[in-house]
Parts: sequence; C-alpha cells; structure tokens
Amino acid sequence: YAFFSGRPSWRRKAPVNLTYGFFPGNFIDYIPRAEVEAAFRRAFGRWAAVIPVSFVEVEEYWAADIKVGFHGGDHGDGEPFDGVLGVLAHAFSPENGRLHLDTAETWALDFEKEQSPVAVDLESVATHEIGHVLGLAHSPVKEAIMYPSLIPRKRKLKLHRDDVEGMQLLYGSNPHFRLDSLLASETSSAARIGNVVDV
Amino acid sequence: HPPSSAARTSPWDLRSPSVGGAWAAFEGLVDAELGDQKTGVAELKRYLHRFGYLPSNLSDHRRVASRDGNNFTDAFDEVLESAVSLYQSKLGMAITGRLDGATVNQMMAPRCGVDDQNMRPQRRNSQR
Repeated sequence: YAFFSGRPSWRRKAPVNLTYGFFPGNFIDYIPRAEVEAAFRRAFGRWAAVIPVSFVEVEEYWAADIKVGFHGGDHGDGEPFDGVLGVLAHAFSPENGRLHLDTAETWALDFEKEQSPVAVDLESVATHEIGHVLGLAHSPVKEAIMYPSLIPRKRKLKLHRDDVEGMQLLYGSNPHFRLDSLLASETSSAARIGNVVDV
Repeated sequence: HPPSSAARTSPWDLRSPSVGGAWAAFEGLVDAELGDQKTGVAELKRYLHRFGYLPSNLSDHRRVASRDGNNFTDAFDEVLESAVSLYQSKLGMAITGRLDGATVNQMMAPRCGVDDQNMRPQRRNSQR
C-alpha cells in the first residue's frame, strides 16, 4: 500500500460518518440508476467493513462529502478523460471528495448482460476509487484493489490484505473486522491452487 | 502486420484495432532500447510523464518546446530508461529498464488516472 504525499485522510471526530451523492447530470442510461447506486453501496460497504467509518447516500450532491459523477472529456478539473479505455476513472485525495468515472467507457455490472469486449466492471472501479477518496494511493501488489490497472471484463472486488492494512493505518480497525477471516480466505485460495498443482 | 486469428482470440485484446484503447500504439515499441529513435517513443514519454515517472523539468534538448511543455522527442534516452525502471518497480514487475512485452502490455492496459507518484491529487487539493 501507499499513501498520498502528506498522508491525508478525513479528520473527523469519531464516529466518522461521510456522506456521498451522485452528480445529477450525465448519468449513464443503459444501467438502471438504482443498480448503479446499489453497486456503490456495496463498494462503500466493503471499506466500511474494515475501518470505523460509515457512508450514507444523500440526495444533495453539492453538500455531500464525496461527490460521485460520470463525466466525459474535459470536465473542468484539469484531468480530461480520453475516450474508450485508457483512463477509466480518477479520484481526489482527502478531503476533496471528488470521484469521476469516464462516460465514454462501457460500464457493466453483469458481464452476462453486457457482452462488449471493452466492458469495464463498475463496482471494481468504484471500490478502487473510493480507496483514493479515503487516502490510499496505488499499490504495487497486483492482487490489491489499489493496483492501478484493470483489464476489461474483469471483476476485482475483494479487498486484499495490502488494502486493508493500508486503510487501517489511516483510520484504525472496524471493531467488527477480523483479520483472520481475510487470512482464512487467502489460505483457502492457496490450498485450492496447491491441490491443482498436486494433481 | 495484420492480426492472425490464432493470436487474437482474447475477448479483450487491447491491440485489436476494433477495440482500440488509448495506448494501443505502444505495442510497436516492444524491445525498443537505449539509443533508438522510434516513432511513438514521444507518446510513451507523455504517458510516463502523466503518471509521474518522467520529470517535467527535463533540459530543452530532450523535448521539443510546446505550449504545454510536454512534447517529448522520439529518442530512447537514459532518462526514459530510468523512468521505465521506476515504472516496473512501482508496478511490481521485474526491473529491467527495457520495454519488454510484459512492460508494454501493462502500459497498454486501461487504468486509473491518478498518478503513481502520489503527487497529483495533492496538487488538485491545493487548487481547490
């Protein structure tokens, strides 16, 4: 894991509650809005499970701590999007809160429904960008959510130990989080790989 | 050279013209090395500059002056070699400083726009 320069994070009195809202314009029209919102709810929930921070969706975009938006091309933040593939999304370090997804991408929640060869998994990218919004920079660990690239038609939803350790250094641990559950799952994956090799 | 069907069966092949991808042209740079002058190297330098691997204060002979100051030359120089090594190290790859297939493939992959040196978001904050 890595942090942004100066190691910024959201400095609030505990318990930390952050609100998020969706930019009212430019919403993608080929996935129902409720499904996009549900995907973000799951993405936020993934991080909330490991740190003592909660996330609440609000209607008032401009008043939200975290502002999620679909934008295309030059959208006014000095980092224009570049069309299909290339840069998929970007986000800003704490406590800026902006999280932008490129409207030019073919976003997908279900690759059975979306057959495009360039479809990109929205929930995976949302989980990655929320990591930035909370203060994690890019990780060199390929399996980590915070690794900078994601190929089309690939889902990467599970937090890696590297993601969890980095985020918990910023915010502490969620009292309900058990590291051994993460380790157990990693061990079980390793055992399955081991079995295949043995065969 | 046109793709053969056997080599192009991946459903997400970024090199396929039908799929495109902003950095598909990097494929032509595989095995380019120090001292080469090759079309497309300037674009690769822009990529590495954008994601924090090439400094913006290069001396004038290494880049062509332009309004945005980011027009690089097509020369594969030692600064690029060092940037490639840094890229490989930051992305958990074998550090060779060479544009091997794995490195170029990684550079062609779609990615997050936040730079890898952790500086750009800080700059964004100060703009705010």
